[in-house]
Amino acid sequence: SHPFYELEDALGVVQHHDSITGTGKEHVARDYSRRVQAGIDKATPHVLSIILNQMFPNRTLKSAIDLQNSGLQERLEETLQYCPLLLNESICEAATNTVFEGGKENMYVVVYNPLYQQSLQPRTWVVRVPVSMPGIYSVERVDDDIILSRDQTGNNKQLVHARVVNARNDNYTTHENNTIWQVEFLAGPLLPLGAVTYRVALQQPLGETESLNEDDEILPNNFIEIS
Amino acid sequence: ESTLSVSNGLGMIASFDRSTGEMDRVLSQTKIFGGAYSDEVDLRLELQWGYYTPFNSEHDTIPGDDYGQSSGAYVFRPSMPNQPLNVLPTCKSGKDSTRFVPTPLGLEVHTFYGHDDECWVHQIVRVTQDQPWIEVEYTVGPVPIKDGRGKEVVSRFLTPDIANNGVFFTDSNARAFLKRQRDYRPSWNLTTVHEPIAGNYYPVTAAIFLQDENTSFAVLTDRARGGSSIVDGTLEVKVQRRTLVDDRHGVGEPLNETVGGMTPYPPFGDATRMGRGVIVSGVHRLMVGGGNTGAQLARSAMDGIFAQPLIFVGSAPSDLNHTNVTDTTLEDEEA
Repeated sequence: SHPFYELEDALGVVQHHDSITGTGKEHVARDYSRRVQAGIDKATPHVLSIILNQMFPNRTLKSAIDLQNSGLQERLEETLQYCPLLLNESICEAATNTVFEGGKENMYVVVYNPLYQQSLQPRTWVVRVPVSMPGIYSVERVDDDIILSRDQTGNNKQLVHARVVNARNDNYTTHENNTIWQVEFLAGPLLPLGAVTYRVALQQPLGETESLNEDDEILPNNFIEIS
Repeated sequence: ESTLSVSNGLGMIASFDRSTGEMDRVLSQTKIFGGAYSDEVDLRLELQWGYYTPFNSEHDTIPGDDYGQSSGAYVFRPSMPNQPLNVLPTCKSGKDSTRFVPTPLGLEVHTFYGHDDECWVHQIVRVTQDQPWIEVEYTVGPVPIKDGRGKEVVSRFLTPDIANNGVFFTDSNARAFLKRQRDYRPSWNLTTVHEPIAGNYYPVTAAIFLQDENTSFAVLTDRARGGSSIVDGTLEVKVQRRTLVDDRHGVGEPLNETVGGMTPYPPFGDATRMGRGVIVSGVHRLMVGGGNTGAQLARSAMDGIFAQPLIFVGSAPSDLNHTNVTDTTLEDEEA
């Protein structure tokens, strides 16, 4: 009955060399991924509750700030979902369903570090999430400052151009054409078994044409060009 | 003017040929404690894509040799024992064969490879701020077979400055690194080498590296692979296989999936439309360091590549971010 049992069982089955090397028949390969996905679907709610408890440790409603938080907590409990963001598919409904128009909604991205040992370098990770529209987005780390986020002077706010990329593996993408908009930012430092939370908000919508498209040769300013 | 060099901010600088997009060298200074840098490593590095045609018992078997063991799930066997790698040329996808794409965190260099402008390998080399490696994301397929030959697709890394003398290292299930010596067996005296390519391929589940007393070069994989150093100063990793004849050891069919990409079940695609072949995507992460540091390079990153961060996404009305709670609410709440 443990929520992880089905995933463990599936991972036991996929130890077969056909699964590891992909030499089985195609429908067998798809059956392996179906089993693993079923295990992930069963385990995710349990992991989500761990994450949410970490984000909003149970607090008595001792202050107005918590009142604000409880609204955010309820909303994220409804909408937070695991986004595999694999190489061959660009699926994340929670991201592409966020209504950025008119600043109506913001997107929250929680990055959870499953490593338990501390690495030499502080761990950072490039996060690429699909968004529903082109534009310039602010990405602001708000994890344990969620309560105080209104005070943030924005000093940890990055401004990021959403850029157009080719959707992976056009079977699954729900996008009519084959391109999607993507926001990319560096998350971290990530502590062992720790989670950090970012709020992504649309700062300035851009028309599809004026957005930074793949052919622009301008180099980002954080790169030095060495002759 | 002919090269473009970018840094990841951690002491590694990758240089690309502006006209071809090909990588030509990596400078690396590993940051050591106290913020100092180790001495600089300057390594020529070139990335190649190619393939071996698999042994096909229907037309590669030598007359009278009924032991026609075809390449397949249980066997890797090139059509000729010491077949040189068929190197793929770059090809034009759209208006060019390479594209420099700036990203918010760095630079991507897109290059396409294939024959007669049928590009079936798309490579994205990424240098990203604060990431200690060069990321090579590839999408391979559908592997063309209209020439009647299967193909076993290999990504080869040329590091001509490293004198590895036939020695390289592969991990054993991400635990010990095992020393591999070309055409040699530690447990018995290998006198006649029948398969100089297949006989020197080894399993790679996390990393493969080669090194000498000045420089080390490691390739970290994101899944199980076969790999080797067939030529001194090179490493190669096999990423995809498409064969046309069954190896008669398994399920009675060759490694030739033609449902590729499209799920034949509605709503994604109609069951009648058979794809042209499987398409695979993956990532190799390349690391460069000082002499005899290959294991240290690989270990520093391989656990993190295995246990990548999990991403959760949610949304909330933007007015929830800022407290617009008035005192009365507070009083109500306290009441």
